[in-house]
Amino acid sequence: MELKKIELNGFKSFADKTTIDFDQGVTAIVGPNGSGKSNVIEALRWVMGEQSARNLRGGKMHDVIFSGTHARKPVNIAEVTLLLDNSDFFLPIDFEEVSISRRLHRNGESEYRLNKQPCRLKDIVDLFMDSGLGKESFSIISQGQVEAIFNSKAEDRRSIFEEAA
Amino acid sequence: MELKKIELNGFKSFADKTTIDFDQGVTAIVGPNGSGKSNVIEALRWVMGEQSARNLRGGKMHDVIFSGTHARKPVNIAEVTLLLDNSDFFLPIDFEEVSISRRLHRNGESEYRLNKQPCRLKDIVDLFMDSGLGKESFSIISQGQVEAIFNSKAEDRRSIFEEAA
Amino acid sequence: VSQRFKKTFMDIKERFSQVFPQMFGGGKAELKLTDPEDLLSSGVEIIAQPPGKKLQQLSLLSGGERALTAISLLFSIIQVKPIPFCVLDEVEAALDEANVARFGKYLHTFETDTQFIVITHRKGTMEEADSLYGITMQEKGVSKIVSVRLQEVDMTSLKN
Amino acid sequence: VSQRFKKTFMDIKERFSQVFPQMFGGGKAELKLTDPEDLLSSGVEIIAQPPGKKLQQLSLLSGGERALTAISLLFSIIQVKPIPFCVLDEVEAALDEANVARFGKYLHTFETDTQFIVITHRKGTMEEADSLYGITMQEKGVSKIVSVRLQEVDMTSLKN
Ligand SMILES: Nc1ncnc2c1ncn2[C@@H]1O[C@H](COP(=O)(O)OP(=O)(O)OP(=O)(O)O)[C@@H](O)[C@H]1O
Ligand SMILES: Nc1ncnc2c1ncn2[C@@H]1O[C@H](COP(=O)(O)OP(=O)(O)OP(=O)(O)O)[C@@H](O)[C@H]1O
Ligand SMILES: [Mg+2]
Ligand SMILES: [Mg+2]
Repeated sequence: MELKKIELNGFKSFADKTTIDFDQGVTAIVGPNGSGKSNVIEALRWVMGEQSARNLRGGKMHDVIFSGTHARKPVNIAEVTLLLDNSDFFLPIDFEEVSISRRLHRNGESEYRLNKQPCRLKDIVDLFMDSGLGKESFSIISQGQVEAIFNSKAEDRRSIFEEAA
Repeated sequence: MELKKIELNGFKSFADKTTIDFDQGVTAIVGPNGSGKSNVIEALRWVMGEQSARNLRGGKMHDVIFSGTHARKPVNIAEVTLLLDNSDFFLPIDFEEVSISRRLHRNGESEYRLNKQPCRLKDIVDLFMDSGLGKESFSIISQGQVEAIFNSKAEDRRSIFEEAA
Repeated sequence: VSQRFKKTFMDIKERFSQVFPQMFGGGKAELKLTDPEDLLSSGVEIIAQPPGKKLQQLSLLSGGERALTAISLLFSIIQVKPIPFCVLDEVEAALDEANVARFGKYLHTFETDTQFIVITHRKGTMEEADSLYGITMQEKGVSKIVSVRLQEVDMTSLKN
Repeated sequence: VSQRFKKTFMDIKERFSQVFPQMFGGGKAELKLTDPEDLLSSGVEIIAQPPGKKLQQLSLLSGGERALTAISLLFSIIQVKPIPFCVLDEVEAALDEANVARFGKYLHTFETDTQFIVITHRKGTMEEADSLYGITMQEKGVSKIVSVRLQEVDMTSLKN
C-alpha cells in the first residue's frame, strides 16, 4: 500500500488547492519556520479521521479552515483528499486505488467520501484501524513527539507492543 | 556581577578536574551528542544549590558522581567550584570575588563552602535567591525547556511577573 | 493474547538490540519486561548504553542520545510489524551531524517496505531523500508547494 | 505589591511588543491581563502574530514560531529586570537559519549587561559567540574541554 498524493484546499495555511505527490522511498518536505510543513502532516491525520481538535493544535475543529490573512479573506470550507495505491489490498476494501475525502464547512457541517461515495467518519476510521494504521500505530510521529515513547511509565508502554501484536 | 569560571571534578561525565573560563559577552559551548554540554549547565545549577535530583535528570542526588566507564573506575566524590566577580556587590555579600563550592561523597555526606569557609546549603541558596537569581529566575533555561513559559495556564504565568517584580 | 504479546515483544526486543548499535555506531540496548511472570500486565523497561559508556537510566542520557534511542525503538517496531508508510516531523532535531547521517542512511534500509515522509531542516536528511518538496509562503500566510532539487533549497530554511 | 506587579507587567508588555517584531522581522505580539480588574490574581495571556499572518491562538503557531515567541518573551523579561548572566541550552533547536541569525545577533544587544552562556549545535549561533568551548569525549564516557576557533569546530558536532 502506498500514499500516492494528498490534496489540500482551504486547510489551515493552504488557502489554495495544493497537491503533493508521494513517490516510493523517502520524501523530504522542507521550508522555513511557519511555512506549513506540519500543516501537511495534520492534513493527513485529519483525512485519516482525526477526531480531536487538540491533536491538530486547534481549540475547535473549525480551526483547520483557512482563516485569512491581511491580504486575503477567510474561506468557508476546508477539504483534504488522499489517494492511495491499494493494489496489495492492505486496506480491507475491494479497490486497487482508494480515494478518501473529508470536508468541513464553517457552519459545522462535515462530509466524508470513500472513492467518491458519501460515508461516515466511522467508515474511514475503521478502514485504517483494521489495517493497523490506527491511532496507536506509529505511522505518524508529530513534531516534538519523538520522545513520547519514553514519557509513559513502563506499564503504559506495553500498549505499544499490544498494538504491534 | 560575572561568572569567571567553573571547575568540575568527578561531576557526571567530568571524571577529571576540568575548568571552564567565562569571558564577557557570549560564550558558546559546542560538541557532539552526549559529550557533556548539558552536564556543565547542571554543574552550575548544582553548585548554585539545586536541591532536586530530578532537575539534574537523576533519580538520586548521588547520580551526579562520575560512575565510571568500561575503562575507568567510578569516583567517590563529585565537586564543583564556581568563581564569580562580585565587584558591583550584586550578590549581597561583602566580597568582590566570591567562590562557591559544593561536594558530595558517595556515602551521602555533603560539604558546602563560601569563599573557602564551610557553610550550609541554605546560605548558598539564599545568596542567589536574595539577588534575584533563584529558582524562578530565568538565569538558566535547560534543554527542551524554552517553551515551558507557554505550557503553564495564564494564571500560572503570573508568577513569572511576580518574580521579576 | 498474552502469547501473541510475548512473541511480538521478543521479536521487537531482538531487533532493538541490533538497531541501537547501528544507529549509535556501537553500544548496546535492551528491552526488559518489568514482570516476566505476568505477561498480561507486565510493563516494558528500556535500558540503553551508548558506545563506551556504562549502562545508565534513560533519564541521564543526553537530549540527542534519548532522541536516537527513541528512533531506534520506533524503527525496531516497524521492522517487526511493517506499516506501509511512516511520517516523521523533525524527529532528528536534537541529533548532531554524525547521528543525522546514520539516521538518514538507515531510512533506506526499509527499501520498498515502508514509504517515509520526513519533515526536516537538516541537510543530512535532505541528502538521503529520493524526492524533495519545498513549502514556501511567498504570499504571507499562504502556503505553496514547490518541487526542488537539493541545490536550490532556500538556505534560510536550513538549520545549520 | 499589586502596584509593583502592574508596573513590572506594563514594562515587560511594552518591551515584548518591541522585541517580537525584531526577532520575527515583522509582525506583532502582546501580553494581556486576563482580568485587568483583579491585579492580585489575574493571569497573563500571550497573543502572537507572525509577519503577514492573522492573530491566532498560540497553539496554532509552528514549532519554530513558538520557540521564537518564547525567546522574545524571555529577552523582554531580562531587559526589564536584568540578570547578570543567562544560560541557554539549545533554545534555538527549532529555528530555521534566518531566525537563528536574528537570534544570534540579538544576544549582542545586551552588551555588558548580561553574560550569555549558550549551548548550541547551530553554526549561526556559534558565529555570534565571543568565545567558543568544545566539549569532547576522546576517551569514551569522559568529558574534556577544548577552547576552539570556529574553523576548527568538529563538523560532526554541528547540526546541518
Ligand atoms: N486555520 C488557519 N488559517 C490560516 N493559517 C493557519 C491556520 N492554522 C494554522 N495556520 C498557520 O500555519 C502556520 C503553522 O504552520 P506549520 O506548523 O505547518 O509550520 P512549519 O512549516 O511546520 O514550521 P516549523 O518549521 O516552525 O515547524 C502558523 O503560522 C499558523 O498561523
Ligand atoms: N554520573 C555519571 N557518570 C558518568 N557519566 C554520566 C553521569 N551522568 C551522566 N553521564 C553521561 O553524560 C552524558 C550526557 O551528557 P550531556 O547531557 O551533557 O550531553 P550533551 O553534550 O548535552 O548532548 P546533547 O547534544 O545530546 O544534548 C550521558 O551519556 C550520560 O551517560
Ligand atoms: Mg513544524
Ligand atoms: Mg544536551
